[in-house]
Amino acid sequence: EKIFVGDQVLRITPSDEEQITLLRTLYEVTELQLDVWRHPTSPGQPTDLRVSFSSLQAVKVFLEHHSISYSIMIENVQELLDEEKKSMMKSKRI
Amino acid sequence: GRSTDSFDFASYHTIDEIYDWMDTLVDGHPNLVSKFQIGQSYENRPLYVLKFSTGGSNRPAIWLDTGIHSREWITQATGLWTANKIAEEYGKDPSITAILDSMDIFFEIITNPDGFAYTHSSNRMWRKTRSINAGSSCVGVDPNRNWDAGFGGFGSSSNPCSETYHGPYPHSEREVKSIVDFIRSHGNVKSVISIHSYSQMLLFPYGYTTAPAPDYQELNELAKKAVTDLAALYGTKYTYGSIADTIYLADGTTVDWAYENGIKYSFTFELRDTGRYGFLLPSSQIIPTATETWPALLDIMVHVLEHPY
Repeated sequence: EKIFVGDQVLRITPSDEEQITLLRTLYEVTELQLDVWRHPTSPGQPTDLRVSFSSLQAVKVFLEHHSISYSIMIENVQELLDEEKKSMMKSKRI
Repeated sequence: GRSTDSFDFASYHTIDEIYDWMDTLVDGHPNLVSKFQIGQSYENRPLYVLKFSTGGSNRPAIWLDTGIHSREWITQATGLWTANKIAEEYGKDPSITAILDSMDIFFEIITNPDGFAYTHSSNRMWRKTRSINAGSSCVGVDPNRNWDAGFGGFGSSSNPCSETYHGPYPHSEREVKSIVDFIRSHGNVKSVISIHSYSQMLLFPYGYTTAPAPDYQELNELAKKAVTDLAALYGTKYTYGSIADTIYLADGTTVDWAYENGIKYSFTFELRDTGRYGFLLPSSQIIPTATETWPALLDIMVHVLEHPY
């Protein structure tokens, strides 16, 4: 089973078309194994990105270097998955 | 005897539990609900469709599907609640009663069963089908880029490792081809509503071009009404419009195929997002999500009933 310990989901808000283009370029870098949950559409609209723990630093450095605003939407993906599983087990027992 | 009363709609369920529940629903409403198979998935799982019908032959019909992207668990869960609601409300709610007195509803709750099973066993984040791609170690095709409507262009990828890989050719995925064959052979489907998550949108054709659909005005007004009624319950704000205008150009989608094949009322939902969980919406939000979506679905279905074509 694939685990997601330390993976985060970032909510990124590009402010202009140039930042959208930069994000699209970033999302194409296959080595980073990025999982786009919500694609960039227009300036001011959020785009959500799941980033594996091993790529987190590189992605955050890229965003900060280009002054692209972001927040952490999910701190640790695996924690949520564990809660989800626990809740399913509880329901099944009931 | 089995009863749907003991089923917990406020929890996520495995494919086996859901397939069992379908039989329970049929048992509980034998004169309204039946289950049939439209094909098999790549890994040979049955593709089940629930049929809600009060009789007649080849009546005009509404097609609903949930879970074509397997990791969007809130959609399959909303599908279960909605299917149950349709069955429970027939004879009580005047709108659903009027619809089912004249039309049939077909509902595919697990549209991508291989992907869904995989999200439970191996990778919760899996979105695509599980078909093997010749010449690539990457598995799966995005079934919402695999339809023969502007296939292979914008917003889809030719790279099998991409989450938006369109597949080798249109309808290459059995999960897609089975629906295509069913809708074509039925010949009287008047509406297709495909349910996704999670960015709170109600969308309609086109996705593959920015040109407005010939029925743009009517679809736009209907979408506006539906999202207004959806918001009435918890204040959940939806945006609406064509796929191309609202998100981005996306080729090969379900609703574009449906529209291009003469199904005027083709819509796709992106269900709720709290801004905190994305695809990992807690199960405590299943009922609120399904409940708020219901009036919007009813709006579309009633409009289809009242505007025969």
